[in-house]
Amino acid sequence: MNIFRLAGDMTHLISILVLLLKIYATKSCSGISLKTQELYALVFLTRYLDLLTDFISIYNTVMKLVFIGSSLAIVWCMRRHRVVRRSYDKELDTFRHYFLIAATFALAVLVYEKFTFREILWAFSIYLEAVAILPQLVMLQRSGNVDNLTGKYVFFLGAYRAFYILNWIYRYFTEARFTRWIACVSGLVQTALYADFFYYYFISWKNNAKLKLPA
Amino acid sequence: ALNGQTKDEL
Repeated sequence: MNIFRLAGDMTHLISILVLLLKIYATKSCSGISLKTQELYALVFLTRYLDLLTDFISIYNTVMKLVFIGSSLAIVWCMRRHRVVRRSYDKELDTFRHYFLIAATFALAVLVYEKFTFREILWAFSIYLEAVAILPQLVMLQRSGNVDNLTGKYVFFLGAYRAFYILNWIYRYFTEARFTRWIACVSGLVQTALYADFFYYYFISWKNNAKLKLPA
Repeated sequence: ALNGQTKDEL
């Protein structure tokens, strides 16, 4: 475990806590894409199949349970919570995310490390995580103004992936046989998707203005 | 190369 990976996991955790804070504090999920949250729940469920079979460390197991539990709780909240679900902007959350699931699964069947059930699902979860933010970014552009906590949520999600890229660079130079092409390439694509959001986030922060994304 | 390495990242 290196500092970049720990920082990445912590910013990932913070992004989830910020989202939970927004939903519970404001009793509202306006501006949040349910589709992105469903994709994240699918990412964690298909990636952490080894939760019950391979024990790596307490930290690893606890974080997997936290990620699975929180993503399912957020999806449940946005679908079932009698107050929160009323604030879901269904008409703004129109990205056809089933295409993302189909495309990433097709890619996972073509590009994988080993042709086994778990490895295919692992590759699928890696590819799906790279594009899972798209419905959320599209929804932010549709809704124009981004509320403060939602902006922070997306920012921390992007920061988590940026730290992971530093982690892979660090491991590449310090560990003899570290090659994770699938995770690295997919992680680069994922971080690139945040690039324009980071740009507008930085501009709004510099001008101390409200974050506005061009439609 | 990877097979020896478990998936230790989240």
